[in-house]
Amino acid sequence: MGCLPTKHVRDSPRSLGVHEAVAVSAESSCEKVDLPDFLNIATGTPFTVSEVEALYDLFRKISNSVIKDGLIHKEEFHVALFRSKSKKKQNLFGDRVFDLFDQKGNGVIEFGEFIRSLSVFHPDTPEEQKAAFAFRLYDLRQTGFIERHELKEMVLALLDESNLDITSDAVEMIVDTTFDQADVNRDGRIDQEEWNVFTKDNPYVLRNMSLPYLKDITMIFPSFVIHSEVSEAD
Amino acid sequence: QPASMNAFELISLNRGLNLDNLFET
Repeated sequence: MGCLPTKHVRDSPRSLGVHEAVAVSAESSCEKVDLPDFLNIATGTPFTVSEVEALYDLFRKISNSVIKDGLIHKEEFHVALFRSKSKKKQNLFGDRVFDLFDQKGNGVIEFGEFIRSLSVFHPDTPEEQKAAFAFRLYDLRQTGFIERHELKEMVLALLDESNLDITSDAVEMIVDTTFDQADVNRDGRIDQEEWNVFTKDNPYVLRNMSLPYLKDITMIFPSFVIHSEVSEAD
Repeated sequence: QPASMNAFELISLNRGLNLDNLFET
């Protein structure tokens, strides 16, 4: 049997104030490991402390897949997203999602950043938050607008990464149609306000901003349940 | 028909983000 961490905090952040947050430490017979402050990290997210603990199992797996330093590097993120180390390293959407998860912009995703970013994709998170995240995602050059050439670039990237076969004329038509619908003031770019209206009128465009997996985290990671039972026995 | 969709619908429907894969590692 391997080294199992001892967890001391089991309460939901919804039942405790932030000031009561207790740093979590872990000890095992093999090594001493500093665990994140699960309670503080869960606060302000739709996740319970138990769910954050379960997601820590996932985080550890991803963050130690290539460089074993407990941080998710872009290469590790790509491996997790595309399920293959041989897949090309460049991917427009993968790179954009990584950059948004890397909130400090220091080239790695820390556990707190991982949880806060994933919380946007929780099915219970308000649509407004999902729309705001999606806007930042699609605003490729971070100009505060989704521009026509950015949208075309995304469509072409999607076609490149999928089996969809669409002619260049059809791509132009798709982009034109989208701007007809979303660019209300006809200035050739979609601003945040136009985006908010557009996503309210067309909520299906935010479908990729919800991950049903996040509703049932502890069922997906049964190893966490084993850890917890050991902890409570302690 | 993809050509009749708007671009964001196309991206959304085709799992452009691949985040589901995080949970299948």
